[in-house]
Amino acid sequence: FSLMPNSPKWHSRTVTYRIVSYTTDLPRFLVDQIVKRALRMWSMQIPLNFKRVSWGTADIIIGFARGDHGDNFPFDGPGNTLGHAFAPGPGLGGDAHFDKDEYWTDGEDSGVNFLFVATHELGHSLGLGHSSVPSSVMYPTYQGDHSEDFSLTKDDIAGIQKLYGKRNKL
Amino acid sequence: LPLSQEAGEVTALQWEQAQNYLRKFYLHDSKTKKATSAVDKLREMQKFFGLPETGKLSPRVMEIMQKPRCGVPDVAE
Repeated sequence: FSLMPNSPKWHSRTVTYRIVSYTTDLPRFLVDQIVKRALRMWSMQIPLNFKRVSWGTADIIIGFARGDHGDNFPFDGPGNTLGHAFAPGPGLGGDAHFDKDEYWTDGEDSGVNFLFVATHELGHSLGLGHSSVPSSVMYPTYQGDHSEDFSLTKDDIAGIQKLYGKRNKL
Repeated sequence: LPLSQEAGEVTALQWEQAQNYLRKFYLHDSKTKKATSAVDKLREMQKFFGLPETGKLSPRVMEIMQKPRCGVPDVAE
């Protein structure tokens, strides 16, 4: 695993998130559910909770966009870059953006599996960099062959607990 | 443009695409944090993906560059 340069992290116990835009490939409730499930993958391993807000500011702003979307890192149409996210911090910090020009799926048919990519990008939102372990969630290239029981690998868990410590199993 | 020796047996377009990829995902040297040449970036990429650090484009390197991926750099400041 790797951490973002200077190892930025969230210091509050509860991190807020807000979903500000959606893809037309998936029903909104399903995008909401998948984001919640992706965040839970991480929060199960660390002493951090996530709280969804529906308006105003939030630590992590999540949205779908195409092409140039105002953060100096324009998306590139179908394929290639699927999404990106920013290290923890104020403003753009922690935000996760997904390329609207991809065909997003929930794993039922071909296309880009939103759960896999959302879990990866939200790993960045928490402070993880890329891992060179091919089976890890934080590996930079998209592995479309994830199995049904998609979960974090030991490498992912070691990285996130390096930043936030372990969650007490009470 | 004459293909630099790192290009190996690839077309000018492939070499250009490879340089764009390296500029985007290997901004700095992971140690010195200094901007680096395309050859050094290529070695950084080969190191990251566990490939022989030849500094030359190979079919395997080009295959990885074609894969859909995250837009966050692999080595960044």
